[in-house]
Amino acid sequence: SQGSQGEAEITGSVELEPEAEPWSLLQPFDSRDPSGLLPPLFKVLSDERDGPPRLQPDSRALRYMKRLYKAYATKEGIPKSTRSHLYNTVRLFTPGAQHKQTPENQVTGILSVELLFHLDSVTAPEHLLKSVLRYTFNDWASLPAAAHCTGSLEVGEAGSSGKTTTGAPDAFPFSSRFEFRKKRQWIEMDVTPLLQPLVASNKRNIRMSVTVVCEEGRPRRPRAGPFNTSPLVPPSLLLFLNDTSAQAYHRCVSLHSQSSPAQRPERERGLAACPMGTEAAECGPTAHPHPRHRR
Amino acid sequence: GQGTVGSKVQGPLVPASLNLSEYFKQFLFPQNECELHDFRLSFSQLKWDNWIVAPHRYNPRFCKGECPRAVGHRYGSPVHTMVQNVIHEKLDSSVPRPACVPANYSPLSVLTIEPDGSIAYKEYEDMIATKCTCR
Repeated sequence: SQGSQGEAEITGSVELEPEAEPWSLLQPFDSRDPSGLLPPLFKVLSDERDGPPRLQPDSRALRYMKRLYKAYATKEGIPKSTRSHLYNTVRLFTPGAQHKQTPENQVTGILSVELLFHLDSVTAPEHLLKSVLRYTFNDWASLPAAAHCTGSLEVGEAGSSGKTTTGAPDAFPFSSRFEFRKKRQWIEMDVTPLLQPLVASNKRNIRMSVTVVCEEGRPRRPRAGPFNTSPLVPPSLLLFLNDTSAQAYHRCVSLHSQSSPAQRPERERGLAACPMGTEAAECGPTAHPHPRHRR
Repeated sequence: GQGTVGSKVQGPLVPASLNLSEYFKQFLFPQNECELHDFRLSFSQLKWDNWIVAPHRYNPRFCKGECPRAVGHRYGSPVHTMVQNVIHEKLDSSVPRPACVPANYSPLSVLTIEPDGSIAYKEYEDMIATKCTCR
């Protein structure tokens, strides 16, 4: 009689959760997996064969990220210890929608474009350290050797229609001189100051309005006609983030180590570093971003 | 201590099937002891290659082998491990012997395609076993 009572109890408990998916039972109770790694693993452990089909990224973007991977990780996939920056996550987004306000082949070399980025895959524990708008060129040969560009960038939160929702977007005028090099077929624009408040306040639909006016510098070869902006293709948005979740790898960077001016802002923002008093041994073998020099 | 020596004398110190030189050989060059083993896999085998772009191959490694009765400095085991061994052997065999488990790990960089089509480079903690211990 004890056995049958036990069976009844088990049956009763099963009946309480008839809808539960097998893999959902393996999920942490608090459903916190900010890294995004665990849900796919749980699905695999529950032998769920095929997940929903994923959207395929732009091949150019994929090529860039593969190159970035090679620069950041060894052949075995281990993060290179010689890196000194604090981010452990890099995300690349291509614009979901874009509206060109002026034709590309402008004689004046003006390009004005409105971009919409959906940053839904950025999780709460990922803190933005740096963000870059990255333009690539289709045809390097048609570019001048150098160009001077001025313009403005407006960033704001977008609603479902793609229009800015809250207040006036932040504007960011810029003036840059670009040198086009053979191996670098892209230019990058730092948009961190504009994007950081939006990402920090959990805004995930971002509208960017970019206007660029470029004047040709030294021509690569004698050429009639003005600087042509046609080689520009839609820019991608790169986010350099520090994932503070437990699953992410946190390299320890000594606060006392010397840093280049470019790295200092990251530290000044109080981002991941060894806690005070933490010895190198606690941080593991990859603790020192700068290998000691032999005397 | 004397007690240890006494108990050793009482029990079979060397199995009948082994001679003394073989016994010492096994002592000096132990086999099947707890150690790291390779396990190389490719993400396509797991059908993960639709969301993991890099690396293609991954060697998480694993720990396998017997834990010696007296775990020494080599494994960095706490005293508790030895106590558990004694309990298993002398008091209650339902208490398991110490297990051979990873003691250290290294991270892994992964390039993934997110469900929305964006691409993410991430560094995950504790993805490759680098050292084994008995616990």
